[in-house]
Amino acid sequence: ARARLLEAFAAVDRAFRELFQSLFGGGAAELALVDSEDPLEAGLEVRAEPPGKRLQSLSLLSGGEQALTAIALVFALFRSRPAPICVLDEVDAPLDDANVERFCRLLAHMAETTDTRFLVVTHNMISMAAMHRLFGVTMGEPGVSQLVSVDLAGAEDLLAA
Amino acid sequence: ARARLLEAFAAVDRAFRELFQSLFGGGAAELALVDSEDPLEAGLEVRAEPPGKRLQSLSLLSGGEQALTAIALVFALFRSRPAPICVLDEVDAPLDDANVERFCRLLAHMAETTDTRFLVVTHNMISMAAMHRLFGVTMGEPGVSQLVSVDLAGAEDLLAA
Amino acid sequence: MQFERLRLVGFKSFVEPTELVILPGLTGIVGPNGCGKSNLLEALRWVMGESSARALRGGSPASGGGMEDVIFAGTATRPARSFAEVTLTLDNRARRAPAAFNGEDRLEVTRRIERGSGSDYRINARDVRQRDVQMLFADAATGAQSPALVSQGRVAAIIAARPDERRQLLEDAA
Amino acid sequence: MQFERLRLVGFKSFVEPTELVILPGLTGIVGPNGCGKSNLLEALRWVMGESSARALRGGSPASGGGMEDVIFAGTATRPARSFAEVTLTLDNRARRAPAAFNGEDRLEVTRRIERGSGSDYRINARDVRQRDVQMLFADAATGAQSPALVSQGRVAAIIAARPDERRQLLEDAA
Ligand SMILES: Nc1ncnc2c1ncn2[C@@H]1O[C@H](COP(=O)(O)OP(=O)(O)OP(=O)(O)O)[C@@H](O)[C@H]1O
Ligand SMILES: Nc1ncnc2c1ncn2[C@@H]1O[C@H](COP(=O)(O)OP(=O)(O)OP(=O)(O)O)[C@@H](O)[C@H]1O
Ligand SMILES: [Mg+2]
Ligand SMILES: [Mg+2]
Repeated sequence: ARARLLEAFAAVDRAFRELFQSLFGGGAAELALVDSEDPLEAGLEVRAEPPGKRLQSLSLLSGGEQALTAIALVFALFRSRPAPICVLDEVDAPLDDANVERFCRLLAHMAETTDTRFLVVTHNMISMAAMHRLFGVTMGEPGVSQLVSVDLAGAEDLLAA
Repeated sequence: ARARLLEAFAAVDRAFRELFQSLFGGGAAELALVDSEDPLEAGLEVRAEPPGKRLQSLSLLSGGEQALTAIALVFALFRSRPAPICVLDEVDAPLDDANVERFCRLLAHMAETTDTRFLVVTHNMISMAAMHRLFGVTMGEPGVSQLVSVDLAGAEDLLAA
Repeated sequence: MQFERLRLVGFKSFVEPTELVILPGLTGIVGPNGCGKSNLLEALRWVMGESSARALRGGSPASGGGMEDVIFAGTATRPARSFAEVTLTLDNRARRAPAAFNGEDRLEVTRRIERGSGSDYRINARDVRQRDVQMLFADAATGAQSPALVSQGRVAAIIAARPDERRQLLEDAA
Repeated sequence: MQFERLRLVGFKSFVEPTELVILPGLTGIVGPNGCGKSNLLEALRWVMGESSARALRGGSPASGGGMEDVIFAGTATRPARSFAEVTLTLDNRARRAPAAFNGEDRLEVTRRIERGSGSDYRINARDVRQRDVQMLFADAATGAQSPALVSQGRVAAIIAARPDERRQLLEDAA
């Protein structure tokens, strides 16, 4: 069990470093096992340094930087053990346009290189345009949800409702 | 002290009902003192019913509905005791375009009817356009923040950076 | 094992029978605030065996809430329903399911809750326990606790967690 | 009492002297992720007497953090600074300040922190205690605990709080 955990750690750490750099366009990040000599007891520490900045405690990162770091970690866990389904509920809400584009590029790359199916809830036009298909949820009757298939133009109408 | 608290409660409750309806375009909301007969010991309960829906526990409201309800409460507290400064850090992030517009209309109304000065951080173009003036924060040198005054077109460039 | 289709009835704001086809690649879900997008995603977490009402935004028992908060509670013009049911269809042609079900091409996992009588689970119309459903998905690197299900507002929670809480993520990935 | 101007130096990512003029009405603050928008708002909360490092996203003492996390920590090309200082200019022409300062047209509230020696407060160049600054703002219906300062991601926290926690909001408004 110890050997398997260390192997998984090394795989996730390698993927995390690479995904962080692609999402931030540089910088450096790493995972570390802390608080115990025995990997089976240790905690998982995340270290992240956006480009040009000095490594500090994660809590000092901005809202957008924390979201991007978390996305890099979720996708790194994926790489080492692919899941059949990934659900992302408005994870792009704290991101500015430049970071939404990087996020969408990574998402498209994950969709091409794994069998994972993605369900992505978003209000962001850039993310909507990156999807392979769109479903709209409406409440024709107040309080009653209905699912309809829409195209990009239809989605814009829905939001402007 | 008890009489003053009850008076404040009545004023905040009245303002909250009114602001909720203007933000949601209908529905009903109210405040209630619960868990104790003595108003000085009681807790403050918030009840909210978006238009056409049945009153349920607040935790079942959507992300956007919770944000709007919280904004109505913050502004209601304001009405009964105006503060000189109000700071809102990306409170419009969970809102769709229709609700961002209602939020901006209410914000403009609060700015006209009180002496409160507002500092509003936002990524949303609709909110930016509603501001009286815009300041941009940039990092010309990585890790070093600078403040510059911008107009709307300048703000769009900053975000697309 | 691939996810193919999700069918809901009486689950939160989806009172009418609703079907979401889950295709390969990126499926976007859009709509105004409060229309039911997060409810739809929670139906998926629920059918995979979620045991915490709070993780589905239900109230705590102390405040009179619980798992029954997922049953359609009615609107200004419609009465509340007495049950909620969600069925998830899986493609098992790669033969990765536990032995008891591995002979079938498709698995239909159903969870149903009725007011006053708790949840029942079925796989291909046979009654099973919650544990069986949770194991089925855990073996397939998914399930209600999967880090790949990121709820609204929770994306930065992975970063804000303590190191020992994050360890669990590594164990799931091992 | 009106807020007129905020000046920072060495506070988080604002290493160079920075001035924000606070005018009536709506002032928007925009910029890419991680550029320093929330840091600027936190400087305002800090100078009004915030005593919790966590409320300014600083680390807990257990993880080696604390209020000194607000001092510029350096970048890849610049060294860390040894102090941070923020000054808030208030217009007191309406004469609402506590007696000790009410004779003046303007109040300049300054907070300064140096590595290894804690925070000092001054009002119009006279040394005061943290309590004096906190009382000055509490009497003016504002301050570091004011519900009108809504931090990033915290807007729904008022709704998610327990009823006894929300009571505090009412007391502040009374
Ligand atoms: N058991 C239930 N019965 C009926 N309606 C319910 C039930 N549970 C939740 N709802 C309704 O569902 C709505 C919330 O839906 P949901 O959270 O999915 O919205 P959303 O589309 O994600 O919105 P946002 O974009 O704001 O996040 C609430 O208005 C609530 O009244
Ligand atoms: N003491 C400090 N010294 C230097 N830099 C700091 C310090 N504290 C925080 N920072 C930097 O400030 C940045 C975060 O700034 P801030 O949270 O204000 O961004 P923001 O503009 O609000 O971004 P977002 O739009 O993502 O919320 C981090 O990248 C962090 O490295
Ligand atoms: Mg939602
Ligand atoms: Mg911020």
